Amino acid sequence: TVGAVAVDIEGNVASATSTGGILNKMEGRVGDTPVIGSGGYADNEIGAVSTTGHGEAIMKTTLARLILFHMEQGQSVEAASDLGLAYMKSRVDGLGGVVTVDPQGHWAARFSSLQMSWAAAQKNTLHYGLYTGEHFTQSI
Amino acid sequence: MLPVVVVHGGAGHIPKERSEKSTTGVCSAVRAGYAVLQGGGSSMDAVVEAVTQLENNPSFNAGCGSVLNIKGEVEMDAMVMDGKTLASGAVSIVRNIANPIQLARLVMDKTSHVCLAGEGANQFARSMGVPEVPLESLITDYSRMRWKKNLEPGANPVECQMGKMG
Repeated sequence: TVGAVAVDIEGNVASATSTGGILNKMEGRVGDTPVIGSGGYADNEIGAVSTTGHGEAIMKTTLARLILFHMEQGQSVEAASDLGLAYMKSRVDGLGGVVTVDPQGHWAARFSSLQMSWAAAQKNTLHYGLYTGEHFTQSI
Repeated sequence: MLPVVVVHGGAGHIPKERSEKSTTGVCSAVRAGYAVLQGGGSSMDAVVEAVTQLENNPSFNAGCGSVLNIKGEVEMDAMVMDGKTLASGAVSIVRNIANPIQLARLVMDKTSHVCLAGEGANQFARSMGVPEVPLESLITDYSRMRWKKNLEPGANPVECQMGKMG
């Protein structure tokens, strides 16, 4: 699965997610990606999220909207992302990862799986990582 | 603070020999999305451009490089959402399309619906002039190898894809 979130100069947020699904899936199986609130969500009044991971677990917890709910309650993008992923792990034993932004341009890339490749670009700086805690930067 | 683009590949286990390509791929995609924003493009333009780049990169499970279903075929899903209007578009179980994310955006922009699935999504693609591509063009040697490996008795495709907890 791949995805992206962004904030433009006017403060508009957007989300996009795309996937081939899960290995050797049943014909006709639909995961979280095309489901609003699960594979992604975007609302200028809160922020935007794109998700990846156990599709069925993500759908059961509507992970993207859950993270935005936590942001509505005052959590930061990072804390809200972690809360959503932790709930999915504890409630349905699902692993995954997310990228999250708020309309001010705060952003986070968080995951509960072993790895997730991610990258961000802001203020002419490229940020990227693969393992938990990795955060490399370079000038664009 | 603004503007910003953030992209991701799949969460799970990435074999060491593929990790560098995965990192290079997300960095390249985020640069493409950021260039759109720097050129005055919208956040929607930026995320579609970034995800299109990732779909075209065979290192990722989307577009070219998608995993195969039990029949050895490619069925893809994609969705976009615009935070300004809450407009959304999605396609599900779509086949023979190089960039499902662009088709999802067309569903959002050109129809009153939120999601089109299966043959209906492909019919919509034809009506919009989106070219269909051969199935083989979306399948990589790596995805075919993983499909064959997970046909074996006792295989656990989900564990194979997601790996262990970090």
